[in-house]
Amino acid sequence: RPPSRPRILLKAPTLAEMEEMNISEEEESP
Amino acid sequence: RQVTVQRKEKDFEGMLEYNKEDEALLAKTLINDIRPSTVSGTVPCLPAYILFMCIRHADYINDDQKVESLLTSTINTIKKVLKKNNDDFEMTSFWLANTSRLLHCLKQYSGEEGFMTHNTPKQNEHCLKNFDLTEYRQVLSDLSIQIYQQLIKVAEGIIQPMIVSAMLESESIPSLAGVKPMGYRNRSSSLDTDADGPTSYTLQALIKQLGQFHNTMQDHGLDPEIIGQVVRQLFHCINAVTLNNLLLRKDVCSWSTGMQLRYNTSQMEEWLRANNLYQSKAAATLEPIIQAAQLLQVKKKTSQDAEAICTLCTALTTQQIVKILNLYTPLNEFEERVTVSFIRNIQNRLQERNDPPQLLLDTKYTFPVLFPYSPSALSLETLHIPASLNLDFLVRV
Repeated sequence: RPPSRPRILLKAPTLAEMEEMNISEEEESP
Repeated sequence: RQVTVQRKEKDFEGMLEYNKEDEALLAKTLINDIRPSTVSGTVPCLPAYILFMCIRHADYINDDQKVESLLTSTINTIKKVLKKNNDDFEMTSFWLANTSRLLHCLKQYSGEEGFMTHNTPKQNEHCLKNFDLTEYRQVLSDLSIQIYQQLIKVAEGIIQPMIVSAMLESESIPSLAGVKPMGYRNRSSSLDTDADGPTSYTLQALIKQLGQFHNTMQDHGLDPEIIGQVVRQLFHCINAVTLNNLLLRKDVCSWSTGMQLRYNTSQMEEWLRANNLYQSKAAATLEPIIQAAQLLQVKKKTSQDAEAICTLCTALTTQQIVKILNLYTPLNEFEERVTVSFIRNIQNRLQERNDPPQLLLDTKYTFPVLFPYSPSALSLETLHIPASLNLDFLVRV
């Protein structure tokens, strides 16, 4: 198995935060 | 002779390349607009694998923004579809299967040793190279729990109106038809003739409905462990609604309903066995109504009878046992009511149990749900995308 180098952690918002961001995006769009 | 110009499967790396501008189209085509029937007959959870193969490519080209953006739009679009279909069992089951499969893929190809033990060497080559998606796994796990809860709510909404008539009122044993306690009309037949009244359901209708749920979940490739948890939760609901009605209705506390109920619960256990669901702990949730059925049928006269009842009814609380005995209604003039002294005898014997003073069961109780890791044997490089999906903007890499 090829030696794997450490992967970079991608930070994710929580599900609730994602929802909030999504709602504000929808509100902005006409 | 036709010359094969198509690339051989071994040349593919199990990735799908797409332009950043096509991300919205991908989410629309593969998540928003798709119907489960479009992908029936293909690999179960095909959308999950396609999405993961797109994530793999974005990881391969080391584009963190592309990975994050695709995962975010995937999660948001799945949420939107679920909201739009919040009373649709088929759509909810489909997205539970796909969301949990995507979660399994993020684990299986994470490169973490613990998730790689069942991988083929080829699958290990397909592990993510650049990014650690642990936090997105948490989001997908939370989303899976939300979808599971929606699935239970939809299924309970469908079976709730069937439970009382199927379990307590319909006459699935033909020879018992018409045997009702003195002074009570034949409830189910009176419902049948009442055009404006509620519909009555047979046990067969309830079992048929459970079968439809089961077939749908299997068709969508939902993990057997999750299917087992759904069935267990629905059996809990059937048990709770049935027992609560029994505890509140004198007309069903009779020997003949006991006989009927015992037959009905045995049919449900048979259904579990026939569908390899007996290990799902669903059968155990029926124990209270099985014991209530037996309590309605056993002799309730001597001190030995009282002792036998106390040994038998371990899944019922003292309050429930006493209530059923109090409500018990003789079938005819030859059968006696349960005497006050017999009930007192039972109460004395059960005193040391220190049961909570609880009469009715919580029909809304939910068992904690678990999504055990379930790696797939599928080789990503062999996956074909049917032309009917209209995803020709994805390029196999």
